[in-house]
Amino acid sequence: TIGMIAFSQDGHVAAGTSTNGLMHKVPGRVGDSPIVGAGAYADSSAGAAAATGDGDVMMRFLPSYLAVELMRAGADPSAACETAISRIKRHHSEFFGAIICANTTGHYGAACNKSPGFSKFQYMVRDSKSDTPVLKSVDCI
Amino acid sequence: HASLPLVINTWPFKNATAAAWSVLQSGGSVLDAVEKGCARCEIEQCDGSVGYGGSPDESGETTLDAMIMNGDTMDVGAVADLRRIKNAIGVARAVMERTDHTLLVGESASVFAENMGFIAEDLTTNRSLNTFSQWLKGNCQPNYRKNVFPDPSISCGPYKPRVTLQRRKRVRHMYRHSHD
Repeated sequence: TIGMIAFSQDGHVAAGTSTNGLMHKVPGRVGDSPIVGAGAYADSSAGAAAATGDGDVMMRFLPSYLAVELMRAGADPSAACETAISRIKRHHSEFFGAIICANTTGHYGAACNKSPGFSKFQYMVRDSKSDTPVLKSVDCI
Repeated sequence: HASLPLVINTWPFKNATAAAWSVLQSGGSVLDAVEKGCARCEIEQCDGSVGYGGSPDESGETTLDAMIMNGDTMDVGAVADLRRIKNAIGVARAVMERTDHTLLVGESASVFAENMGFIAEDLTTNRSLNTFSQWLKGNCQPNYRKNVFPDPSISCGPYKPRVTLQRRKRVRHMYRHSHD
């Protein structure tokens, strides 16, 4: 799944996702990607977030919405991402999932849930400080 | 490390990031950037979890989910369980711009997409067919069924509901390229 968030120079924000979902799913099954506030959420007055992972579990917690509201309340993007992951972790300790967050000043962060075989989450960042997209990674909590 | 403009995306899908950035650099909107960035992954079938030819369901079909959100207006368009249309994020944007709805799903979403000029085509590829046939040969493991018979942990369906319901810990479905 790809989840993407974009911020323009003058403060416009958008978010998007696209996926073919889980392999061998029951026909008719929909994941979190198209659910607003789960797969992604954007609000130009606060920031944006996009999530990826086991959508059956993640959609129940609306992690992208939560992260944006935490940033609206002043949390830095990394902390907002970690809280969104921790909220799910409380109920599904080994869920597979990650999230990217950024606020309107261009600060960004990411978080992921440590589970067997998944201890680091990679994501891409492009801003004017580099002349090519930069691969970032975060250790899972 | 803060600067605008900014594009971030999940997973190391670099070409998608570059596609979105070039839209911003050429004066496009952030909506255009997100659409083009995600569409790049739909075309490139990023890690098999985006786009056609990946993640077949129990009947071997690939279906797509996508959404797009305008942070200025809070307008949203989304599609789920989209069949036969490759450009899911493009259809999601059409839902946002051509209806007052937010989410269209399944076969009807595909009919809407065709009416809006999106081309219907088979989303199955040799790769997804091979994934599906391997799964059938492996007694349909892994799968997402529970409280049905025959025992879904060792055999394929069709399944019927079991009379007794057992509460069991959720099976961990963590497959690196099988995610939302």
